[in-house]
Amino acid sequence: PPQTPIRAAMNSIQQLRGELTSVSDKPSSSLIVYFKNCTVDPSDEITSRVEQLGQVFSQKFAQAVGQRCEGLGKKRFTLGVQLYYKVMESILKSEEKRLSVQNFSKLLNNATFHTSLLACALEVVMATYFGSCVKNGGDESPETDLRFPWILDIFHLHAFDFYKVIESFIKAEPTLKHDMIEHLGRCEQKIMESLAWKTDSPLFELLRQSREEGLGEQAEPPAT
Amino acid sequence: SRDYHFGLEEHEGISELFDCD
Repeated sequence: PPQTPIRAAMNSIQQLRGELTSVSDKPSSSLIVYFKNCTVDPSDEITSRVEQLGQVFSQKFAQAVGQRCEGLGKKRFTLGVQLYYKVMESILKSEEKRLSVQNFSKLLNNATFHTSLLACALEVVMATYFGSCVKNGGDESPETDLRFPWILDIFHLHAFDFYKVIESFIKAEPTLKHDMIEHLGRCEQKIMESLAWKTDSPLFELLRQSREEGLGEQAEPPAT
Repeated sequence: SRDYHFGLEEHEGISELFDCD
């Protein structure tokens, strides 16, 4: 039978949970092999960062939605961590194939990469649950505050750094549903249209570097 | 996927985006 919007949203939630039931909220054996192959083993940093961001997430979630929902926040965060490790493993496998490299020490010791990847995984979880609120007309729902870019604010993450993981995240997670990919696309647009141009954005440094590097090259003649 | 516009070139990936290539 045709699905009501609420049923469709509930299905998304069940599907997300179903996808992740067999995924642990700890690094898998394949991930541990990648960690061990690093010049500097990032395992402890990764574990302590997840713990620390988990406390931030639960606290901010409870502040936004209500203290009695702290447990709910923890559950959402755990789902996010499961998805984070799942996508990280998939990204590393595809990078290994693309670059014929097994030592990802620089990437796996890059705190911004991990925070962005976990933020993206949590954004997918939040949007999946928020989808159920919006579909039943719950615009007034306290979860409205948790919409993007809430996750960037609580993790003090630059939008441009979050933007860098989106495409790889979508490529690495083929089970992402169409409406979720669309949602991430909208996040990307929002970043490019406004969030990435905030005064402290790393985008400006990148533009400055490329301009300096570009000085050696001839600028393209203007199109007639 | 159909509606997402992939922009990375063949030789680009997350390692390059985070200057870890």
